Amino acid sequence: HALHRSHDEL
Amino acid sequence: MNVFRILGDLSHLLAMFLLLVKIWRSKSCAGISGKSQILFALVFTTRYLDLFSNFISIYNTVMKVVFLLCAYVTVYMIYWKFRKTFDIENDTFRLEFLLVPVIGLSFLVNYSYTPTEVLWTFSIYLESVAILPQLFMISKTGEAETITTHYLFFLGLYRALYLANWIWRYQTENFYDQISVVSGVVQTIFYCDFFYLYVTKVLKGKKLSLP
Repeated sequence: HALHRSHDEL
Repeated sequence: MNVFRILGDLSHLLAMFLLLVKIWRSKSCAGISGKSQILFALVFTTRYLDLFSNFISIYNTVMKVVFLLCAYVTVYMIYWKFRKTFDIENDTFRLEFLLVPVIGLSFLVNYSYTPTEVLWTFSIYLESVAILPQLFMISKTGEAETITTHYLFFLGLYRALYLANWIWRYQTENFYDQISVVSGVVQTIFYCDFFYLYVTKVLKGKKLSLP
């Protein structure tokens, strides 16, 4: 399961 | 990029645009919390520090620049250009009550203990509560101009659409960002009471006024 932050979101 | 994400971003853009239209057309920022707008400018500034270091897409870069510009122009309108119309007596929310816990939490709960990550986390936590001075101001004065309620509606809708985007991304990409999701849920909850008033009053052609 991914647990990281979304660099592409605003 | 999915439909919820695009609609969320457009809703966010429309909200900021509506606020600028309200101020520009009426030449007045009456009923607008300058404190909330300063917090939003701070949110974008601390979140988009990667603007020049981390290229994602043309869309991403353009939107970040537009959001930053809208936020700073709004603050400029409130505190400089139309400051005489700014209702400072009713914009009395104590910012330290938001900033102190948000700064503390961004140091305690983040993905990595580096300056940019802590600042990004700070921006996410701060965004979730940044509207509170504005909602406090409306509850204090007991009313809001209709265009201000449209602004608030689209600002709340933006985060609600992001929640749908995160559910979609979890289902399709098995991706989730715990910090954003928890903060986004909190942020959306703050708008629920307002959404109720918007649907029951503003959409029926009545002015938003509290008893």
